[in-house]
Amino acid sequence: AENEQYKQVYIVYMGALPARVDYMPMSHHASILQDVTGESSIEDRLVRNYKRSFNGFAAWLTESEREILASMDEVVSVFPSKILKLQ
Amino acid sequence: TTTSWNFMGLKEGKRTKRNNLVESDTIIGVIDSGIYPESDSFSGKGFGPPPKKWRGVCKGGRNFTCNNKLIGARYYTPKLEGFAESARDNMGHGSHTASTAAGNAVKHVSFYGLGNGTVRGGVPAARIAVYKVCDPGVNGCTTDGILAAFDDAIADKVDLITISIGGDNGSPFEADPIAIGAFHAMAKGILTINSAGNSGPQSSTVASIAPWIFTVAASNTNRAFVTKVVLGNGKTVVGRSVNSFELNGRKHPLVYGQSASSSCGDASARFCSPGCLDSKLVKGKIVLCDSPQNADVAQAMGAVASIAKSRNGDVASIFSFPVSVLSEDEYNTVLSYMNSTKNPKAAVLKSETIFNQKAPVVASYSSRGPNTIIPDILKPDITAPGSEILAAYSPDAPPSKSDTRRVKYSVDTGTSMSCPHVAGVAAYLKTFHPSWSPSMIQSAIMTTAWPMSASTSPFNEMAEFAYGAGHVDPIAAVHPGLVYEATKSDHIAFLCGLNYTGKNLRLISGDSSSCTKEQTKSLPRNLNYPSMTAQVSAAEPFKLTFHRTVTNVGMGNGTYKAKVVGSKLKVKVFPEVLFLKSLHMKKSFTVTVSGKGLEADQKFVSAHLIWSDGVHSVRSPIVVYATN
Repeated sequence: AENEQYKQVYIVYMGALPARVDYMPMSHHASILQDVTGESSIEDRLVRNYKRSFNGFAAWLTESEREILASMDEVVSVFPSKILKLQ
Repeated sequence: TTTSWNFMGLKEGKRTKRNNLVESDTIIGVIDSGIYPESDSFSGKGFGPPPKKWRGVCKGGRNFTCNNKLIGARYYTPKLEGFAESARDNMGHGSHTASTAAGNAVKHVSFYGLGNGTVRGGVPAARIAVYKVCDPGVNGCTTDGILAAFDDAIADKVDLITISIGGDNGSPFEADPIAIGAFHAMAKGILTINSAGNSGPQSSTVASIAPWIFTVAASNTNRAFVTKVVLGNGKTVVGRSVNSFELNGRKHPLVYGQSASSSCGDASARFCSPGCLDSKLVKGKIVLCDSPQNADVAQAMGAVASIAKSRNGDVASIFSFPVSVLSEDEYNTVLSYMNSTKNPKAAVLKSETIFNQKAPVVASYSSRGPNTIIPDILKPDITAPGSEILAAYSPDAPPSKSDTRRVKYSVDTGTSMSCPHVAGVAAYLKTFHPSWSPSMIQSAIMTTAWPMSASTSPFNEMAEFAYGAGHVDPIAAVHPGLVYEATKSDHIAFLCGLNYTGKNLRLISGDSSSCTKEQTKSLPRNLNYPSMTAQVSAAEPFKLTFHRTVTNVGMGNGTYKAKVVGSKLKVKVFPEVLFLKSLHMKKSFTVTVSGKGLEADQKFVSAHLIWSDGVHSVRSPIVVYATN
């Protein structure tokens, strides 16, 4: 059960921003997160939105939530946020 | 950078032709560890207001002020105890890379008198926008922050992005934040320059593998820092380090780590491993350690200096006290002197700089190909100075491990340093060709590179997998003659060939594009890339073709003849002559490569295709390799 609830930061990459002028990336990300987590407030989950040049967000998710997101039509990929090194 | 730009022909001041108006309108995005805004390298003195196209902001946090040079700052590092939230550079790295790419020319700079000269960037008149994603608190750079930095930099309208960050190996695009960010940057006409990594000389260590990223390897320059050791018997051996400490030639007793320990076995004691050295046995002495890794341990135990051994003696580093790093042979000379002398003594001298005839040579640490994710795309692409580069630094960070000093300019080494050199060259190029796409800039730099050869260094046995097309040549790159262009749709077709289909492709490309049958069958090696690479099965005869198209960017018309130089490959170019009658005219050709079959131990064979019209020489590496 503990494992089930273990969360880490995942990047949810959704590709290019839709050209529709009425598209609101942040509210779209919020509604996706609410659907997947079942929680109305996503404040503790959302790390950041990607909304200016391409589409996506970073959030604290469990493994099973990650799987649900990865299967969604509007999601390209979901992968853990890692630490890279200066070279 | 006090010598690296002169080394590659980008002379200081008026001795280099510049388009100052356009250069001043150029904005370089630096995704790194932030910046030290008070540095003279980033002074806004003499600069007009930011370019009209600029859409960014200065949100560097408290006590952080931008100016007309440093026009933008954002930070994405998590809130951490003890670390002020700001775009300020706590690591020194971001200041170093930003000043290498586009720092002001600052005269009479040195590291405690060493390496004295004018520190400057490739485009001193350009502007800098900083996106801080790395901090000591997170012990690196978070990928969710890196992606946010790309999201902003692209929308802020920077012209180029330089990012000296990477992982230990390549990842599939859809899970590689730098590849994702760079793809969307490319789609908006922004070239991303990325360091190849410092995991060399092993093969398949290059981590920056996407064809829409310009991947940079590192080499040395003709200036090297050396540190002499004078033995009690009068003999002098020459080691490598950037030693600013002056011991006035006084000799001190020598002791070997192995005999200065009362708590560890020989193996650990020889390396001066933490907890091994006995201060009673090292105090006031010069300690010999089999690795430079633990020099600060010897210092902590009271040693006055250290002499270390290193296999890769091709780089000089800063240490927190006097150190000289010797090659195996020189180290053994000192050991045998010690073993044959009752009271062995030596002096470690202050470093000096020498003229290094053997340059450029690819650095041992520079990550190598082949490309583990896309075997038929050669990586790294290009080589630039990365070793012993003196540039701006942050006084909020120590210049070396356990160092109590604080400096505004320091010497650093790595593909982190070569990357911003290429960013500076790309920006310089763009000032003469503002309308050129990312792939045209990349092509011009690759096809005009200085040839490098595998014979000059023990670490070059990987040849093009080590140094790509060769060493950057900024002056030649301005007039490449022909370029290989690859547009966003070419890259989409490339992704189709890699089985990116349907949903993923549609989402990435942002339009309803889906792969045609022909695109799905296209081979990655037929992406219109400035180098040609193919992986074949070992020990089997092969015959393969590359399809390429070149665009005329030279004078009005030109007749280019194909020539193939290099070894055992049988190469046929058709047609062998290209008539380009007007500017921007395109011509296609095929290159057919055949061979008997590579023995498993014969890693690869390479040749170079050169299109020449008598004025321009458009050189592309052709590499065929086998993996078991």
